[in-house]
This record gives sequence, structure tokens and C-alpha cells, in this order.
Amino acid sequence: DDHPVTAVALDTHITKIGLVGVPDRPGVAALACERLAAAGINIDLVFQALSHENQRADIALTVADRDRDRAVAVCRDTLRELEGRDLVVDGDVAKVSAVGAGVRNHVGVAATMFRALADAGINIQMISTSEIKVSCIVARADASRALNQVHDAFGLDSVN
Amino acid sequence: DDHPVTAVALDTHITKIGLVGVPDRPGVAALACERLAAAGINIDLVFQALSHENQRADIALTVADRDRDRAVAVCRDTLRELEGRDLVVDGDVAKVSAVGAGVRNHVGVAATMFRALADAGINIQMISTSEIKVSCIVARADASRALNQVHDAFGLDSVN
Ligand SMILES: C[C@@H](O)[C@H](N)C(=O)O
Ligand SMILES: C[C@@H](O)[C@H](N)C(=O)O
Repeated sequence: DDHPVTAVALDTHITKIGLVGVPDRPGVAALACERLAAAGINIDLVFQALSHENQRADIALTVADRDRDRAVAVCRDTLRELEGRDLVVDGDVAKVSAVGAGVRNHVGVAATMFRALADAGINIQMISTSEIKVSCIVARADASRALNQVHDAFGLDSVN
Repeated sequence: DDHPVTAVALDTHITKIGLVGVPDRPGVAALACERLAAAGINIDLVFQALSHENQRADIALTVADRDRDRAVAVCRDTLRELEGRDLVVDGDVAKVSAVGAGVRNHVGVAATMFRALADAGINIQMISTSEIKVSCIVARADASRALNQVHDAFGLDSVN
């Protein structure tokens, strides 16, 4: 299959919220997400990679820009309750995603996407993947270049 | 829709590899994934959450157990080339995923999944999400309990 990726999507209306240095024990991710759900806030993506060596971890998430203020307030309260270390908030982000049935078993799809961004000098802030999608969080200012670079890298027709 | 999640999946044949403290600059994620692709290794999932304060970041990934030795060798070389801080490898992990069309806009799906795991005392090691799936990496020993707890939490028929 010479087109493992069949679409590239861009969402610029998201805000990144990071709960830094929360305890790495059962119930922490649940509490954070429950508090947001209770406030009626839909979580776009959730990111957690490696734990720190001090039994702490970072949980990052993205929400719609329109939910930013309420989500930040909820997360700040949650962080305090968990005795987490810090809250980071960045509205200047965008999500670029490569979508296709070939993502799951086509070796090199992530590499192709990441290389397209790298060649354009675009830094990848967060990564989330599934069997049909690779999503990267980049700076808002890089959004349209990111979309075009990834689009070209997968041999798709011009977006414009 | 009272069944936002329609299936729960489990994969116990995966190994977690973490590239700890790699430079947070364009080209790093690309290099790591290109080296794995060049070795013919398919990446299952890629995880990157928040950067560290010293312009470093962690990139974690999962590969099939059968690819572990080669993947670790490739990642070790890549880490050295990037002057990253550490490589972590853990084969004692499993991926439990909640899948369904309701994940994307049904507030609280992530909360429900994470709470199911928490109530069973299961620690979440890594999180990756998409609009139709929430995946958690847990300890291999927790795998079948994780599957059952999440299954029950979403009101699905028994797996057994
Ligand atoms: C950090 C967070 O994911 C924690 N390990 C939990 O299980 O909730
Ligand atoms: C850490 C890694 O994702 C880096 N920021 C890159 O763009 O490749």
C-alpha cells in the first residue's frame, strides 16, 4: 500500500495543560479526569510518558480553547489536592495528525511524519499515537507549515 | 449513547522502551523512529508528554516483545548518538485499550477507564489517546484484571 496515510488533519483551537510532578500512584489520572468531566469539560487528548525517578509523573492534556479558563481552574485545584509540583498552560499550540489504515503496521509512518516536521525546523512538543493515527502537538505558529509538510511527506494532494 | 465504548482490548506482548533526557529540538523523534524503521521494527505506540525544564524530553515507545532485543540495541545506539541521559526497558507491561465512537465527545470516558483501573489498585504507567481510543500501559501482572475492570466499567458483556 503506497498510501499508508490518507489524510492529515490540523486543529489550532486547542490548549495544552500539564500537571507536572503528580504522584505516580493509582487514582491520580482518574481524579484529574473526573474533575474535568464533572465540570462538563471534554478532554481532547491525554498524554503520559515516563515516570520520574522520584515516584512522580507528568500528565498532560489538551482541551478546546473555549474551555481553557475553566479547565485551568479545575486543574489548578486538582494539582493542589494532589500536591503536584506545577501547572503549565500553553494556548499557543496546535495538533497535527496523520491518519490512515497504514499507520499500524506500515513501518516508518511515525518516522516520516516526524522527519517532515524536523526538516521544517518544527519542534514536536507532545506525541500521541493509535493504530490509525499519529498526532503531534506543535507551536501554533508552526501549524500551517506543519500541515503542509506532513501532507507532502505522505504524497497527498495539496491542501490549498 | 449509553455505550460510548464498545470494546476493550488487551495486548500483553509488548515491551516499553524509554529514551530518557533526549534533546528537545527538531529531529530527535525523527531520528529515533527512522533508526527503528531502518531496522524493520514496527513501532506500536509512541508517547511524549511534557518537556523537562532543561530543554530535554523523554520519548517512550512500545514494540512487540519479539522485536525487543533488536529495538533495544537500536535505541541504545540512538540514545548515545543523541547524548541522551538514560534508556529504560520494561517487558513486563501490557496495553489495555477502550475503543469506541463515543471516546471523542463523550465527556468522562477517560475518567471512567482510569477510575476502573484505580479502583483495582492498578497503576497507570503511560497513556495514549485518540478520538476513538484510550490506551493505558500497565504492569503485565495487572493485565487481565485491568481488562475485566475496564470492561465492567463500560457496561460490556463479560469477556470470559
Ligand atoms: C500518573 C498517573 O497516571 C498514576 N500512575 C495513576 O495511575 O493514576
Ligand atoms: C523530543 C522530540 O520530540 C523533539 N522535540 C523533536 O522534535 O524531535
